[in-house]
Amino acid sequence: TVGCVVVDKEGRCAAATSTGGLINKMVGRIGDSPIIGSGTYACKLCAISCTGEGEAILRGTLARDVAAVMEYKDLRLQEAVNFVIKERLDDGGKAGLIAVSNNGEVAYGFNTNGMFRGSATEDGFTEIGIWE
Amino acid sequence: MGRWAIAVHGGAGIDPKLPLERQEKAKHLLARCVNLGASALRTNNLSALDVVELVVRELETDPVFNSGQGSVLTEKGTVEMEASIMDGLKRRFGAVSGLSTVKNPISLARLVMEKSPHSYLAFSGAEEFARQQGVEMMENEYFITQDNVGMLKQAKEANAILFDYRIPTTGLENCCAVEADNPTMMNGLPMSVYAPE
Repeated sequence: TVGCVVVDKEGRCAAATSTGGLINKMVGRIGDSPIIGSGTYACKLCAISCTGEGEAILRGTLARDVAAVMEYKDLRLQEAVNFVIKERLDDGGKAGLIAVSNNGEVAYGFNTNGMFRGSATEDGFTEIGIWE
Repeated sequence: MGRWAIAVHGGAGIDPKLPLERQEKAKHLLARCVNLGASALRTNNLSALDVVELVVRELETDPVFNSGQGSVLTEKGTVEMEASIMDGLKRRFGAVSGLSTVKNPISLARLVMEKSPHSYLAFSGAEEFARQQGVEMMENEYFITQDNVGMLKQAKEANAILFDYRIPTTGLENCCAVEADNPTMMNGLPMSVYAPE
């Protein structure tokens, strides 16, 4: 699974996710990536793209929940990501996600042993990572 | 004027023994995609929606990660790709599933959002829409890499048929529930089959 989240200079957020799904999956299986609010979500506040165990991400409506806890619990982006990864993945669910907010923050979180990720911000911060 | 920012991912859940040269290859692709998006945002000639599509197309076209070329295989050895894109300003979105010939699923998802009365098209309807829209379509062989044929073989040998991983393991001999406390398993599969994922 691959994904990208962006906020541009006008503060507009967008998210995109694309995948081949799971190895050895049943024909006809739909995962989280195309399901808005689970694998992908964007609103005026933020944009999120998820990856990992699709069925757990679907059950946890992971992407929408990051936006929801920002909106209703007034959490900052990284706090919202940490909360959702910690609280919304049910027993044993393995996933990761990347996020940007409309004020130019980036954040990510995962409960797997690693996630292929990269990010850059206007004030010069850049990161490319795999492991914890 | 706000500040731009971009993040990309290539999948979570990685074989702890992933060879270093594979790790470097993945990092190079991630860096290339972050730079591609950042330079588009810096010059401000592309919107956030344009940039996420541009970057995911780049990721789909490189076989390093599980999407587009290099997609993993179903139990029948076929490719079924899916994608979605969402515009935060108006909360519009487009999604596709069950694609087996479209080179860039993310661009078809955007066309569903912008050129169809719907938000989500799947399988034969999505392929038909792709032909109408004239998007680039490939022979199935383009998507199937030797790596993925090998990983499907491994998955089958692990007898990991993917059901809802919460089904109790007793009495369902052909179902592998993920051992939540077993870090080397994910979704009923040994982590090693998720090498590029």
